[in-house]
Amino acid sequence: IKELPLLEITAESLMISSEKVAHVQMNNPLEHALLILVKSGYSAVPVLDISYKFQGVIGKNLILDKILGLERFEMERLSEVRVNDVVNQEIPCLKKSDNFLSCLKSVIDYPFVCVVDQEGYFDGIVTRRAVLKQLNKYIHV
Amino acid sequence: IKELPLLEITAESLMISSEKVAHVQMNNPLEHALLILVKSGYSAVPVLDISYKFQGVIGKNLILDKILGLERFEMERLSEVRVNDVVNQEIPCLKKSDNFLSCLKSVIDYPFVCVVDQEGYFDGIVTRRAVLKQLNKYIHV
Ligand SMILES: Nc1ncnc2c1ncn2[C@@H]1O[C@@H]2COP(=O)(O)O[C@H]3[C@@H](O)[C@H](n4cnc5c(N)ncnc54)O[C@@H]3COP(=O)(O)O[C@H]2[C@H]1O
Ligand SMILES: Nc1ncnc2c1ncn2[C@@H]1O[C@@H]2COP(=O)(O)O[C@H]3[C@@H](O)[C@H](n4cnc5c(N)ncnc54)O[C@@H]3COP(=O)(O)O[C@H]2[C@H]1O
Repeated sequence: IKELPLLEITAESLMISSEKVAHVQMNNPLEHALLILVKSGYSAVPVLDISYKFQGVIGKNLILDKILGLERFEMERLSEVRVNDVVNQEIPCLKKSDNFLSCLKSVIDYPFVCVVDQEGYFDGIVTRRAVLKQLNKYIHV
Repeated sequence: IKELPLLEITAESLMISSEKVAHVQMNNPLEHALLILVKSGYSAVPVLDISYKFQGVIGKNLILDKILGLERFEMERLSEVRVNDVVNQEIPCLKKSDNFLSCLKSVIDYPFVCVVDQEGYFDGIVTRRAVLKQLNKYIHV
């Protein structure tokens, strides 16, 4: 394994930067969030506040689970409930300067992890795909 | 890196075996498939035929995209359309005997890959998480 290049990789060099990441806002109705998720094709996306600070992650499952009634999906609730009522805020984050091993450990249990600066502003996301692609380059035994 | 153990790992030793994998059948209505996906929490699951042969993969996005009309999600179509109308059959598979590097390469572009035998019967799935967990064990530089 070519050890050195893996050690030089940081979250910043691996991440998809913020302007290329689909996201939703805390005060959006769930209907808007579900449309963004279906049109982009992503399972989950970051949630930001108005000043572009990271607040958490929202996915299709959180939304569908919230509107699933006893017998059917109650679609009318999509305009009544807001993103901030279902957002998952227990999500670990990375800093731009974190090394490759920290990135690898963080994506074991999450399909992507958000990169956030000291003040909480959103920098981008590190995905499992980016980590796996790097590992594939270095594992030719 | 402890090379030897990675080389001895096969798809069979990494996979979640078929009895623990949520799946749907080709002739199910989309409504049933969406309920299985929401109740299990999974983004996508394998699709099998009546004799337990692998047919493809179906996810929440394929279903929601199919029922998204011009102005709203047309939920009544969930009972009209069947899984075999939307299933993605262009999915690469693994064999139980495939080595670790084949598993790593296969999950770069797919969150999970199905393990199938010579006659097409479904054996289980290899997930990105399982591959990442193994890599984390061996990459302590
Ligand atoms: N438009 C597309 N083109 C090509 N391949 C696509 C794709 N959409 C999804 N995939 C493939 O499917 C994997 C799972 O996507 P998912 O949407 O469940 O899960 C995604 C999604 O929730 C999020 N994500 C990725 N890129 C994003 C972006 N630009 N904006 C917002 N969220 C993103 O990160 C998760 C992991 O992404 P990762 O790339 O590791 O893994 C992706 C990628 O391998
Ligand atoms: N009930 C649960 N408990 C703990 N963690 C959970 C979980 N559900 C999801 N996760 C976490 O979220 C990741 C993405 O799940 P997702 O459902 O999008 O994507 C999943 C799902 O589509 C499928 N999958 C995983 N296990 C499955 C099973 N037993 N039956 C059917 N499909 C499964 O494989 C994909 C990748 O799975 P992976 O484990 O790599 O990655 C999982 C895992 O890290």
